[in-house]
This record gives sequence, structure tokens and C-alpha cells, in this order.
Amino acid sequence: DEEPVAFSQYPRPADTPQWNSDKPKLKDIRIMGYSMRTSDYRYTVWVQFNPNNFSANFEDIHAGELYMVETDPNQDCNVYNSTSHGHFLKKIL
Amino acid sequence: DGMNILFIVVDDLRPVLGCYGDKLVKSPNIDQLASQSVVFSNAYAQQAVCAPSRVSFLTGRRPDTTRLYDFYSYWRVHAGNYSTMPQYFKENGYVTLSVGKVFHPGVSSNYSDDYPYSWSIPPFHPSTEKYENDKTCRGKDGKLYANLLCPVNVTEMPSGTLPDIQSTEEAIRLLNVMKSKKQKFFLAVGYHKPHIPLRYPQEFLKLYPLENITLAPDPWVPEKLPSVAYNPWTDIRQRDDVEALNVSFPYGPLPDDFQRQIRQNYYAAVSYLDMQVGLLLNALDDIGLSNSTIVVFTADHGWSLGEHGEWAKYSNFDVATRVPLMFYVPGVTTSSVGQRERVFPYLDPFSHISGLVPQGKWRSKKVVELVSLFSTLAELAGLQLPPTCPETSFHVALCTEGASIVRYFNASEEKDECDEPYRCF
Repeated sequence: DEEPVAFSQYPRPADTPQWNSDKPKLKDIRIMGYSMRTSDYRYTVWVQFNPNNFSANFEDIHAGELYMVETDPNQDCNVYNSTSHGHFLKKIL
Repeated sequence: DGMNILFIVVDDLRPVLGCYGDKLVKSPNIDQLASQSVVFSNAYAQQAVCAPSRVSFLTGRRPDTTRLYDFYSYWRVHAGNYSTMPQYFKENGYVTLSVGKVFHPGVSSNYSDDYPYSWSIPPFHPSTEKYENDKTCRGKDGKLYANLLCPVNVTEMPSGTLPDIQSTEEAIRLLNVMKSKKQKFFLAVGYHKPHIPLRYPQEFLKLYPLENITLAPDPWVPEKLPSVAYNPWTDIRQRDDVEALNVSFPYGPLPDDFQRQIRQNYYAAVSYLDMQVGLLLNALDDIGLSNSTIVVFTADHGWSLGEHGEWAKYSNFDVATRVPLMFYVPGVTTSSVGQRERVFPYLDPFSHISGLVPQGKWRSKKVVELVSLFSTLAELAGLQLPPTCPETSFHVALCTEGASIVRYFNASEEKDECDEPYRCF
């Protein structure tokens, strides 16, 4: 009876946009963005990824996104770094 | 005896559909399907790009298990010999058939759409697929270009047709064959549009006068968006008409007028797709299969129409990952109809007064994933559910990482109240 969660992911070759950012080949992937979606929020962490052994390092977080569905359905206001949501992030994690 | 399965998967279709509350689009046939279905309003792809998303939902495994994040590996060689959803139906007595773009063509499906493992006969690909990216778009100067925006005169096209028109014709032919052979079937039909180039019969543009088209509600790059999260819409930049705009990389922006034209053409391509779906479902009625066929309608991922200053897919945003997902199950989502009664009469997007088709009869707001399709369809067809995968499942041929969502069918609310009067009886 738990509320279901949807997980998506997207690979990137670098921290800033470059010509192959949309479709990096496996060998060029350096970061993986993992998204967790519930009915209340969208939470994404972009973490270091090793294409040789397919491992994601959640200790090495390059960036984060947190959007609250009720107040920001279009995902325009990333509150990942805002202190007011710090407790919320801890709760998620 | 198990129901047939008609599995319709659309390339790059976000839920800009009447049955998802979009007020501009004309999608009467898909709306009609929704009115007989359970409609999931929060369904998401595992990755917003074609091959990884398709291999994921067709194997019931997540990308970290298929190890396909690009287009260049075949899971059976590269990750594990995972059974696919069509393969499972085939092993359970179904004739499995593929028309159009179901698997992503090329390396990721072994240049064979995973035939013979997944399909009973060689998959059908429209002969005109090969012209998709040719210079067939007539510019203002009368010359031909490989444009992003490409309303065409179909009679001028190579072979005088388009891939999705051919796919509909072939799918209808196969339905007739299955009926005559009294054969249980799993037919997957993969439509190309609205994937780019937005190449469709030019008359559909008339449905969307440019003066009615607005920009996205949030057409700027959000201030606190991490740069790693942004997708620079490289593929559309390579189209002749976009290239000619000489837009700066990576943030653009595209000129407002052109942004509105992209949105206008995307909607026109959606109505063209709706017509194809309508012809296919009308044929299901004509052949007398509507009462014995489960219809699934979904997409491989969404598409950004200018939101966050982005276009195309290639991101984790909702607009790129959220997809339409609906299940028509005769006798479950709708009472079985008499043999002669029509369930899906064709509705012409040009003459149909939008709003005369009620929104989805059953709607579920549960957050669900495409990776659940495999187990959900197995359960709906009365097959044994594939087992849940262990933590690491590279060595396991048959299991799924997505739980069946049939349990949410019951939890869905019947749309008896009419929250959009203009769209309900």
C-alpha cells in the first residue's frame, strides 16, 4: 500500500553542455542523473559514473535537483540547495 | 482463452492529448480509446531516449540492468540474455508480430528487432522509412530541404506515402490474417510521428493556426538548474531550417516565432498520428476483434516543447519522461459490447467537434513506470507473472524489475464527475 515511486535516469559526458551531451556514447559517460518521482516531489542527483564497470558513485554528487509538485509543477524552481528543504532531503535519504 | 494484445507505442509522444486535459490538441480517436480504458496520468519512462527506453520496457529491466544508455549495444550480448515481453507471449502460445518502430532499429536490437527471439515472423518496416531524413521538405524557395518542420504533400513523397500510413495498412492486413486463422496474437505497432523530423501531411497544419499557438509557459532556462541537467537539443540544431537560424550553443534561444512553429508542427503531427490510430482501431471493430483484444497505448518517452529553454528529450525533466499510458481491457475497463456494436468508430480530426468524447473513464494518478508493462500485460492476459528480479539479475533470463500495475486498476477513480465540462457529455 506504499505510494509507488518512478525512477528515471539520464547519462552525461560532462558537467557543462557539450555537443554530445544529449546522446553520449557509453565510453564517454562520466555522470549519471538518477531521478526519483513520487506524487509529491521530484528528486534528482547527478553522480559520478564509471562506464568501465557501470558503477555509480553516490558519494560523488555533482549536482542535485528537488522540485515540489504542488508548488512547482513545471519544475522551474530547484530547491535542492535551499536550507528550508534540507530536512526534507535528509528525510528522503 | 487469453485475450489478444494490440500494443501501440508512439515515438516521442508526450501526453498532449485531449484525454490528458490538453485543450488545444485534436486527438478524438485516442480520446475515444481513453474513454473505454484505464488512463494513467503519471506514467514515466526509465530514460528519455529511444533505444534505452524501448529495450527497458520490452525486457522489463531498468537501464542499469540492460546496460544500454546509448544506441550501441545489444543486451543479449552486452548485459544478459533477458527474455522480452513479446518473447514471453510467444512462448505462451501467441503469434507475435512487430510493425514499424517497436524496438529501436540497429545495434540495440541486433539489426533484427530481436527476431526470431521476440517475433514469430520477420518484423515489418515501412519501405519509406529510409527517406525519413532525406531532403523532402519544400522550402519557401521551392527547393527541397531536410528540415525539422516538414508539412508535406504526400503525393509528392517517395512512393507517394509515409511510413506511418504504411504501418497502419500492414497492421490492418495482419489483423485480418489473424482473424481468419483464428490465431491468438500479440501485435505491436510502433508509430514514428511525432518523432523528428515533423514530417506529416500538410493539411494537418490547418488544424492549428499559428495565432492560436503560444510559447511554453516557462520558455527560459531556470536560474538554479544545474548545468549538467540541461540538454542542448543538438539533434534539432542539425536540421536545415534550424541550422539556418544560426542559434548560439548551448542555450540559444530559438526565435519566439520559430518556437511557436515547432509547437504548431508537433501538434499537427500528433493529430496525424491520431488519425492513424483511429484507422487501426476502426479496423479492429470492422474485423470483429474489439471484444477479444486488449489495447495498450503508450510512448517511449516525452518531448520538451520549449519548457526550461529546452527541446527534444535527453533529460530527466517530466516533460521528457512522462508518457501517455492507457489500457483497454474488454469486460474490465468497459462492459463487453455486442458483436455488432462498434467500440472504436473512426473519428475525423477535421470534422470532429472536440469535447464530444468524455475523458478517460477510469483514471489513476498513481506514479507508475514503463518497466512495469511486461508484468502488467502478462497479468492482464492471464499468463503467469514473470518473477521479480533479484538484486543482481544479469544471469537471470526471465524476471522483471517492474511490478504489475493491475492492482491500480481497481484503485482508479471512475470519472463520473465532469471536471472539464467542455470535454464531457
